Amino acid sequence: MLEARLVQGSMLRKVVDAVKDLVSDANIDVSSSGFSLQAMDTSHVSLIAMHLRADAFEHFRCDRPMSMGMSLANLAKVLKCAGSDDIVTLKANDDGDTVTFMFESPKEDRVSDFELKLMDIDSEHLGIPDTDYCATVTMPAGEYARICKDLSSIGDTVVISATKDGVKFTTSGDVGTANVTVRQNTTADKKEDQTIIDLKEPVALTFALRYLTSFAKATPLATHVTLSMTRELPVMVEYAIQDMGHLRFYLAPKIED
Amino acid sequence: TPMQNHLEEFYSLC
Repeated sequence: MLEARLVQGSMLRKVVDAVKDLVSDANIDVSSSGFSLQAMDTSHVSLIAMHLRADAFEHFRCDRPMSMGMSLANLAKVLKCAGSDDIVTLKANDDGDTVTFMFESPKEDRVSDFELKLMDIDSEHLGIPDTDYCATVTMPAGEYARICKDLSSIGDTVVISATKDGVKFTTSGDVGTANVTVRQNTTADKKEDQTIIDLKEPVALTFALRYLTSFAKATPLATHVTLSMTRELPVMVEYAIQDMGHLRFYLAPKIED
Repeated sequence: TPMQNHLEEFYSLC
């Protein structure tokens, strides 16, 4: 039996809205540690890894680990029916082929439930080792989203280079070229305006902008985004889900052949 | 022009 009650149900909707265009179907794995989701996009160039800890839920019961295969588009449709302040409760039987979502308004004067059919999805799981990245950039999520949007109008490939001065995003295309440099800023009055760069050694990597732009759909989740880079490794783009967990995106670099 | 890699070149299936 699975029963999980999330007071801030809107977080679930923000997570699904952030990933549903990248991955269409995915297995949500539930265990005593919480909810996890790992899936690659169809081109196997990018990957999402989400974790919501069990202690994020007001009530969490998971008698035995289970994997719930879902269409993320259908899940998004169901979550769209929840009020932004609703409490969301998920229920599923161990051998069930459906999962039920219950939405309760804060004043408990409106309760609705939606039953979603589960699917059999055979997903390939990648082992992602903990990496001691050469460069870690924490910047305002809105700033990252704006850079992706602006540069996408100029080119489709971006070189991200992190040095001690800051992190530079460079692109070029038929229109011309563009550079955006974001400098370390640890003195901004508001914490959410700060940019923090932890550099072990300079690194520059090349990526397809359309994936980085897609990751920015997670902007409503958090005030900051963290980019972690190491030579010749995928970049990790991470949004914290408040203090409940994280939504991570990995993107394989483009390397001179 | 740089070639797009795939994740399996960096991470192993488990």
